[in-house]
Amino acid sequence: YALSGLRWHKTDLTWSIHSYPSPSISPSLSKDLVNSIMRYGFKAWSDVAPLKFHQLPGDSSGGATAGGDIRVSFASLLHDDGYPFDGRGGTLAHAFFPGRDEVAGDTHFDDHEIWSYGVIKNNLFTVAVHEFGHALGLSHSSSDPSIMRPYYQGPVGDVSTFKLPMDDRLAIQQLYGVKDADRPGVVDPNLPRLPSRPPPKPTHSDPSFHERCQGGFDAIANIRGEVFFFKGSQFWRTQRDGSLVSLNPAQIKNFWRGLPPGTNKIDAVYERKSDSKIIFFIGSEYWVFKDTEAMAGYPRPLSEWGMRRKNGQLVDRVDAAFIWAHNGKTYLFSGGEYWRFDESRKGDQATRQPDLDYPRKNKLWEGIPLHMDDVISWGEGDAYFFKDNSYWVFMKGRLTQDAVTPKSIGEDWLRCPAPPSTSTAASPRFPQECRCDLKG
Amino acid sequence: PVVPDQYSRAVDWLSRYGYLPPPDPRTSKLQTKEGIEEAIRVMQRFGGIQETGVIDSETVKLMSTPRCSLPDIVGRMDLRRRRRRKR
Repeated sequence: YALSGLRWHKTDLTWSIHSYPSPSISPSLSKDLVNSIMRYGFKAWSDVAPLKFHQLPGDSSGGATAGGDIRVSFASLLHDDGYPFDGRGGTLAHAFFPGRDEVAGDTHFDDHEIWSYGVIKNNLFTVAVHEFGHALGLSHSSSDPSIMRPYYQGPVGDVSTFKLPMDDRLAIQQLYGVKDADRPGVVDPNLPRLPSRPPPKPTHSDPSFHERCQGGFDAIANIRGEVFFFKGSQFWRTQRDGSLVSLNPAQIKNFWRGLPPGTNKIDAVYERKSDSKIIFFIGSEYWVFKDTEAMAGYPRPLSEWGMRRKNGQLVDRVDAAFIWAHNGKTYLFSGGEYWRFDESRKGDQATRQPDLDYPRKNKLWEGIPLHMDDVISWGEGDAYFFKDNSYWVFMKGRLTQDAVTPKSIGEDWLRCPAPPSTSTAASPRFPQECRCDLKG
Repeated sequence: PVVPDQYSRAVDWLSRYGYLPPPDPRTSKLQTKEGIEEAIRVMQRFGGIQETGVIDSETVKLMSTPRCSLPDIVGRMDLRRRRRRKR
């Protein structure tokens, strides 16, 4: 373990909560549940060291001195402590070491994260115990196991019976001593009982919730660094920082102007690298957009792309389209096959030809469904394949994945709650096969 | 191979979490290749992955893992200054 060199020179410490997770981002956490999780988070430390924690009422006005020694809050981006958060992912939380500074002991959680009390997403209890370790004077540890390892390690199991790993016990006892021969303290009768499972998800009567969260998008595209999810006559839009512009869908016809009236399905969309124009594929035609306006002269026939199957038949629709960031080439998918194009010097030239040796079979991309909804490049140039409500990530330039386990589009991109846990899904390519996780 | 953008991000990450001294605008000091390799090794050792001294896929993956925003190595600069003064 590692110590910061700072500690509280008292063992009775006060704490308070000054703000709670945004319900729109972390809908599964009520204020009561957050209070309970924090109390158990402190208990983990007071079980092994002679420390007592007393909760004070929070000061929602943000008073500088109110709130006691350790002030807990949920904040986003710049939040006036000189250590801005970075949106969803990346950094999750931080806390200030003990001392006489005004901010000493303060513990901040990134409100852009999806916090939970379950096994999905960021388990608030796990992160709270870690941050309280900092607020008490511990630095990061490289030991395994240790709650003070800097990386998020997932849920620690049953909150009410959680015991700190030995590394952390020794660290806190180095600072504050051993509590009664290291026996867990008397259980505080005021400690609430936590639900054994995460609370049930709120029910949603809004039909757009089901549309958004059940997946099955017609097209998905990374346009100017934002991801657009098209479905029927509507679309949702996720910004660079992972935030959804609105839970409500926008009408395609009101934003993308120039498509035929009554357009209620878009097959594929991508942003062309050479000139940042946006290409829409619908049936056997395609449109080129300059920003949000379709250019004159479109639609034009898909046959101009020269996509032929092995038997010479022209392709009459596109399932998916994207530019693979690792080589800058354009890939169009149709009927279980894909074609590659080099558009770097062609601009708006009407007649295109795919690269030689194409089409190839989609099965070259290992572990994904043969017929995907769409594909994008995202993050560090990784390829993201989408199908129904799942997506698969191929690290930059690779045709195989580290793990073939699909992730949830709804949870990770569209602010949807986690589905109830079920048995492990079958492999999309071999539905008769079972897959075992580590516990299985 | 690591692309330059990824490399500069990794150096930024190493500085942010205390494995490299933060850039000094007064001296425009460049990090040495050896210094960065050593920082990567320390980071890999701390994170429990294979020590290669290069930004391989495991290292990139670890750097992308959600984490606490406090540095892992605290006071590295202070330690160096103290050593210099002592000399």
